[in-house]
Amino acid sequence: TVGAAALDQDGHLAAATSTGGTTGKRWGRVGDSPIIGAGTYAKDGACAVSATGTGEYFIRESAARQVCDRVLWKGQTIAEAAQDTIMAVGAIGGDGGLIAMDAAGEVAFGLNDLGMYRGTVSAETPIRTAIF
Amino acid sequence: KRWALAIHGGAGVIEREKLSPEKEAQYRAGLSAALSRGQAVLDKGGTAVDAVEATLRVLEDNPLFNAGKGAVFTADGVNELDAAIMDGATQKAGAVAGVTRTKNPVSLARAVMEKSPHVLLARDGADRFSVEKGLEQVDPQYFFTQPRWDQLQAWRAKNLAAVDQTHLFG
Repeated sequence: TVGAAALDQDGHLAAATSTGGTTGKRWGRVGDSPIIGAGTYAKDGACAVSATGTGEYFIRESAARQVCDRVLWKGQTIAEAAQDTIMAVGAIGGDGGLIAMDAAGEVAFGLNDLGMYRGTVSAETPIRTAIF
Repeated sequence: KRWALAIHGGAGVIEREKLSPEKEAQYRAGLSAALSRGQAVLDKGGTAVDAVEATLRVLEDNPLFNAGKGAVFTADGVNELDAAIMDGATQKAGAVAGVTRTKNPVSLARAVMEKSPHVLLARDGADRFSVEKGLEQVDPQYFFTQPRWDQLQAWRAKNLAAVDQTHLFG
């Protein structure tokens, strides 16, 4: 699965996710990636999120929307919201990760697995990539 | 003016010992190429929606990542692709599930968002919508990569053995 979250110069946020799903999926199984609020979500003034992992758990936790709700309603920072959301996914058995961005373009990664291919760039910082 | 972009290329059991320096360099190059594309959009004042779409198209075209070309196989040995996009400014969203012929599914998701009254289209209908809206089509064979096919064979061996114990040992 691949995903992106962005803040543009006008202060607008967007998120997108794309995937082939999981190897050997059957019966028309659909994971969280195309489910708005589960694997993908964006709301100006709050956050933009794209998730990757065992999709069923991200759907049950409304993971992407949950990050934004934690920011808007609970007043958490984007880092706290990303971390607590991925812990909530893990608490019911799911694993994976997510990227999140707040209204100011602050980036956070939440991860409860061994690694996630990821990267950032902004008006002030050069391209950076990480895996583990 | 401030702008920012973050991406992921999938998560999971990525073990340091099993990721060769060459492979790691390929992944980092793929991520950097995608970031560069998005950076070019945002730096010129492009929209966040344009940026995330452009960024993901690069990753979808890169066979290393599980999206577009390089997607994993279903149990039936085909590629079924899902994608979504959401505009934070308008709360509009578009998504597709189980599509098989659109070269860049993220662009099809965007077409659903901008050119239909719907949010989620699936399978045959989404494939048909893609043709009607003029998105680039490919033969499903385009999505094939040998490593993903090998992963399916390993999955089949493990799961068929679990179902049919007679053939557990070949």
